[in-house]
Amino acid sequence: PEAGRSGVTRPDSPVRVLIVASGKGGVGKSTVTVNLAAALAGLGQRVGVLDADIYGFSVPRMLGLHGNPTVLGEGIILPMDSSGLRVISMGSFVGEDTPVIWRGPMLAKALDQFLEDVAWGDIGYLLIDSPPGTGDVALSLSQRLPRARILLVTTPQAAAARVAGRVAQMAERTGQRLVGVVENMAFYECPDCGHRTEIFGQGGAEELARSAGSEVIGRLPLEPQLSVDSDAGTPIVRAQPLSRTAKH
Amino acid sequence: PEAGRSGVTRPDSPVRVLIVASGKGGVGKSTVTVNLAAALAGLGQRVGVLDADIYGFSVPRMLGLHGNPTVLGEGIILPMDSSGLRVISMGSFVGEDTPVIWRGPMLAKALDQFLEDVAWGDIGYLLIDSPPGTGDVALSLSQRLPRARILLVTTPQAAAARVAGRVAQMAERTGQRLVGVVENMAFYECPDCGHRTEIFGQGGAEELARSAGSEVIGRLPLEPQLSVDSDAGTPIVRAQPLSRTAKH
Ligand SMILES: Nc1ncnc2c1ncn2[C@@H]1O[C@H](COP(=O)(O)OP(=O)(O)O)[C@@H](O)[C@H]1O
Ligand SMILES: Nc1ncnc2c1ncn2[C@@H]1O[C@H](COP(=O)(O)OP(=O)(O)O)[C@@H](O)[C@H]1O
Ligand SMILES: [Zn+2]
Repeated sequence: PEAGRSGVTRPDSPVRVLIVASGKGGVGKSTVTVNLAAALAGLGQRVGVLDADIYGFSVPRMLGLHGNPTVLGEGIILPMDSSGLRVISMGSFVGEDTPVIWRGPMLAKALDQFLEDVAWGDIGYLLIDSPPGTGDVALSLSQRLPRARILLVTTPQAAAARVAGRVAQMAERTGQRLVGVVENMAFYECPDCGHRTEIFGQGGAEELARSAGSEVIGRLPLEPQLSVDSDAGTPIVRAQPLSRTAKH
Repeated sequence: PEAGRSGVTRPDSPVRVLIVASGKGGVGKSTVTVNLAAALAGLGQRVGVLDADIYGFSVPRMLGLHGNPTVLGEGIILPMDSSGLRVISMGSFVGEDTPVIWRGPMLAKALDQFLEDVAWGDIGYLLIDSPPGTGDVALSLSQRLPRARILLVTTPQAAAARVAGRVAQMAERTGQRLVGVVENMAFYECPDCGHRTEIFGQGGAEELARSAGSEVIGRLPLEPQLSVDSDAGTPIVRAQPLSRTAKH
């Protein structure tokens, strides 16, 4: 690729692109993205993170990133560094006063620039935090990156799994393969006595995976520390099982 | 009021209107609405429930309601019965194939009919499950029912409290008073050893209430049974403290 520009969309690119998706907001998709990225980096991988979730601004906050990336004269965008992760938040390129309904179409059109004009460097993985559902940006990611693999995040509730099913269908239409389904907030383990409870029910993730011809590759517990709304910038790395699977 | 038509919007109406609101979806607003309605009915009140949350279809499902209300020749709408609750789901009046983005404006215009042309009868309370946030329908409810009181539902996370703050501001502009803030999923109590954990952090609800000049009137625990995605139709009544407060 041209000096400084990435080649992630080229068929011969060695970069493994992983789109982290969900049917609806609040299931912990951004949390999973950030933790998986940190886990992969901990295993020695060079990892880029493209925060394409323009409705939730959690990735920069979780990674303690403030301010904007540097854009060089020729339009090349330098990712921001967070403990070795190379991060671009698409939301930071749209003014806060831009009406929410415009952002989808605007950023979907600009998607190529975020994929091509960012100096991702010699990353081995590019993790993309997709917006929830099947809107403009999610659809464009799906069409633009047919070789990317999808990690679908859901919670145990049937309602969450139902909307996630539509995302699985969208992926199928572009020929994208699912890495699998991650069931977040699957259970809670009492810190005192170890008793486990499935607070949000069960079965939704299994059903979703089954109908998408895939499988549940991880069940993450409800973790009090994961909800601390801080910009400490140090994600809790709990995604070891996920990273092993993601390397397939 | 005209025979069959309600007079809930009239200044001399004896009906206590309570709008159950939230900043974003998934915090348990519909669950709180349904449980509070059941609690009030259990205390001998006659209660109407207007499900105005046209993006979430949980109220009919939680109450085991299928099918549509009867509309009489003169345009009078008969509420459906669920264990004594008189229920109208606005979503059931819009075809499932109606694009989601049209529903808000369409139903916001039709709001008067749902308030006036429904034969609510001699109810003492009308609980309105508002859509989350400050969109068309939420705004119309706010403008059309200045004497209604607001029950704001949130979870402990700062992000949820932040968006709920905007709803509090919208209420303030129309002169609506807040009953208070309900913090849902505030803690989890281990069924074995009784150990309590604030899984989703804490402080968000307090902060929200404080800046809205109100108070946290209830903290509800994470309840495994509340997540069973069933249409059993029998809400778990856990809202006794809420109903006492709502009677103020
Ligand atoms: N396993 C978990 N346990 C406790 N809280 C969690 C967990 N996963 C996510 N959260 C919290 O839930 C909220 C939503 O998570 P987020 O990753 O922003 O969801 P999404 O990207 O799907 O909208 C955040 O406050 C986050 O810290
Ligand atoms: N206290 C609680 N404990 C466990 N699950 C809950 C609780 N409150 C709500 N839920 C579940 O969370 C999901 C969202 O609740 P809902 O009332 O539909 O939220 P909203 O109306 O705010 O979108 C539902 O599956 C519901 O059963
Ligand atoms: Zn215990």
